[in-house]
Amino acid sequence: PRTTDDYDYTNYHTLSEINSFMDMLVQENPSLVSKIVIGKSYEGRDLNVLKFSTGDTKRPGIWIDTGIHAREWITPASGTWFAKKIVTDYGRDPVLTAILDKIDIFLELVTNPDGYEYTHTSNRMWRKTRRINSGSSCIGVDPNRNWGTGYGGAGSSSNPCSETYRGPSVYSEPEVKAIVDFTKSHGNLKAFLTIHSYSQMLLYPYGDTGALCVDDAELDELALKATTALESLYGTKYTYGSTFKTIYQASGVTTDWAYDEGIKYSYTFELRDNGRYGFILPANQIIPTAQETWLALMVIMEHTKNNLY
Amino acid sequence: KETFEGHQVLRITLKDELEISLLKELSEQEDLQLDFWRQPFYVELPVDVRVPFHSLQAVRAFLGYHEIHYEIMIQDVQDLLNEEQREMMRSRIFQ
Repeated sequence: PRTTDDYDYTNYHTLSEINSFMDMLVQENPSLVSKIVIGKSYEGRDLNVLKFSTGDTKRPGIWIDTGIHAREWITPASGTWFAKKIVTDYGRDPVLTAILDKIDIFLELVTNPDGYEYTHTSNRMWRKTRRINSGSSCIGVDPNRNWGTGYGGAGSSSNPCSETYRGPSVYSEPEVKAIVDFTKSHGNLKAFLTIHSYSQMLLYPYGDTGALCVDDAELDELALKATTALESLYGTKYTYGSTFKTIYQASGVTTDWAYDEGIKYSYTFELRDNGRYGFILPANQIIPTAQETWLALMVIMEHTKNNLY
Repeated sequence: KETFEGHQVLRITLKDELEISLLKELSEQEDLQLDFWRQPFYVELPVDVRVPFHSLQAVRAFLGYHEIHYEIMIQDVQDLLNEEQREMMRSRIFQ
């Protein structure tokens, strides 16, 4: 496609197509969108982040990432649609315009590029990174068990062959460390939204323990608002709550780490499916999934804007 | 390229904690090469597991013996992946 208007949002795309999309979007919207390379993956691929900003530096920011688990194709596909939605609606939608006039949005579409590429070339069911684990014939680390808070807990595995292998050490995965370093250097992120699939859930801290986080009541109330907005479009039902109470014990996860970094509005989305296709969600569900998820994201982003801390 | 002919995804609904521990036992048998899409943790949540063709009989026997209820969520994973590939090819040809 020669422009992002011609890009086929109704289908899944390869890593190189998504990278080309990002470059086109930046080229078409130089005053609103820029691309930041926050690091390199284990196999040396750029870790690209789209920055949507209308003003000076060091503004408060909102982080959104998709594609951290390679086989969850619906998430980068939805993220691509979000990126186009932002540039299309800025200046038209008053709510989004008010958000972007005050806050920057950072969007990492393919957070695990090595794994994502591998799902296109070798194994569609691959989940983890592509790290070679010394002393084991099994490859890969679960990038959502490699973060600082709760690292090494019972909700992760020490077995390199496990799908929830926590890695040889905390932040061992360059894909994770790059986000950690970016977050710390930015120092002013106010919301951290990491998007997974599937099971139709909106999760907030903690995953490693059943203990309530300090802001449990506010995060729970906001999750209700966000999932209600999501459901209003196509009737897709979500459950919500703390990760530990809603889905399972998960240790060393993004959301717990971001929250303990002081980023209050820290959520994990688990997008469609609800038990028919699993990770192999048909492409004809990409647009409706992205549209409904966007409504929930807008609720959280507007709440963040109105409640900066 | 890994293919998944004959692989099935089973959706298991649990009755009690005993069944959770039975499924965790099953997940530790690495030769079965089970891929839990949704892990066993709470009784009220379904468990989805991709079962390679060579393990299907053993897993079904295990679930049957312990009277653990399951349904077939995906009859053949490769069929679904082939459809996904066809969609992507159609889209490229259109472009």
